[in-house]
Amino acid sequence: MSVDPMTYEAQFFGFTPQTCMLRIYIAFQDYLFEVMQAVEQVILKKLDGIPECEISPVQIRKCTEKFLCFMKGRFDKLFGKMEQLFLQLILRIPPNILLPEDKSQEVLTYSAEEFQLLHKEIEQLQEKYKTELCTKQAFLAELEEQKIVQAKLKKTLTVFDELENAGRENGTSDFRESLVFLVQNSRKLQNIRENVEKEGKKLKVS
Amino acid sequence: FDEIIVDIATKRKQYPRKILECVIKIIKAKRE
Amino acid sequence: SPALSRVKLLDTMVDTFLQKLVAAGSYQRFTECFKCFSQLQSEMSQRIYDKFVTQLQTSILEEIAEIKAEGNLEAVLNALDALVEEGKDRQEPAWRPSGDPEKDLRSPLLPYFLQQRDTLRRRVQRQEAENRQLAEQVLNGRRQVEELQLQCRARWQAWQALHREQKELLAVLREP
Repeated sequence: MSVDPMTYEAQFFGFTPQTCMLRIYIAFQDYLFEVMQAVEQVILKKLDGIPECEISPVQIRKCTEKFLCFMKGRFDKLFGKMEQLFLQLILRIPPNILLPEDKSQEVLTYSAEEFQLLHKEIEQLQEKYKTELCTKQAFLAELEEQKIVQAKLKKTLTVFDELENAGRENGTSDFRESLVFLVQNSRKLQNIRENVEKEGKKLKVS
Repeated sequence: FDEIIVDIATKRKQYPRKILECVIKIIKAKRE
Repeated sequence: SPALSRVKLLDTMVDTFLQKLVAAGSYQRFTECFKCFSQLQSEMSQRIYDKFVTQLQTSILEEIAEIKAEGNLEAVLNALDALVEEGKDRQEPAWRPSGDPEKDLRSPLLPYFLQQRDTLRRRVQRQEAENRQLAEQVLNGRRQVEELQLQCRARWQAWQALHREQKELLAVLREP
């Protein structure tokens, strides 16, 4: 007969019901023996007080054993019944009852594979999150860099603007045009000078 | 045998909560 | 009756046990066993028997009271009554430890792992959305840098041309 260890009951009570019953059985049995012993002591004492009593202590002991043997037999039978009822009706967790600490067992149940997959998904999500964070850092770094580059480029453009403004303030709205204009004028001047020089030579010669 | 049963039952009662506390700590630490 | 609390049931069972034990060990049985004494001292014999019964009952009931107090049994049994009352609507057998701790631990841990997964999902989604925006900003920034570079190049080339003109002018001016 397989023993029902009643571990679920032990989880709730903190002791096994069988131990509890054993503890009660031993205590009750001890009391039965103790009371029987007390009865025998009292009877022997009473007999001591009776002069020329023919009943010997051995006889009384035999009577005690006879009564105790009978009582023990009935005691064991009755206790067996009581134990059965105790284990069925009092110290048992009914099969449809779940202990509070196990409530979660009813809510969600995952197979080992599902649990594994969940773990895998969590790890993947963690990796993905890390990647996204790195991406964010990279973007922020580039944005920072862009700010610097743009500032430099804008500064360069400002320099050009300031140059042109300087020109403008001195009457040359457009440097290039004015230079072209200068070059043309210079050429004209040179031509004029050449002509003047030629004329001068002619005059000398004549 | 009885002691083993009580020992196992006690662990079944207490350990899930203890393990849960550790797991929650780990998850929180990972999150941080 | 099912309405009877476990504590009441326990007391009733112990009382019944005692009644039956005393009924079995009746005074008649007692005098049969202690025939010589009870014939000699019947009155005394009756008193001793009564004392025997009283003492046995008192001892056993005191023991039960002690066990109840020691294991806080009344509160524990009342708590069990409450659990049974709470779960009375469900008929099918409830979960029980499988003997495989790892398997049994999955369910208590599951809600926390599911929560962790959901949190991570939300964070990844949030971060992806943020990164999409950042990517947009980076692309815009690149376009702006490119634009500025073009502008600078154009201005630079204009000055380069200017420089050439200037050289040309110098050359012209310097011509003998």
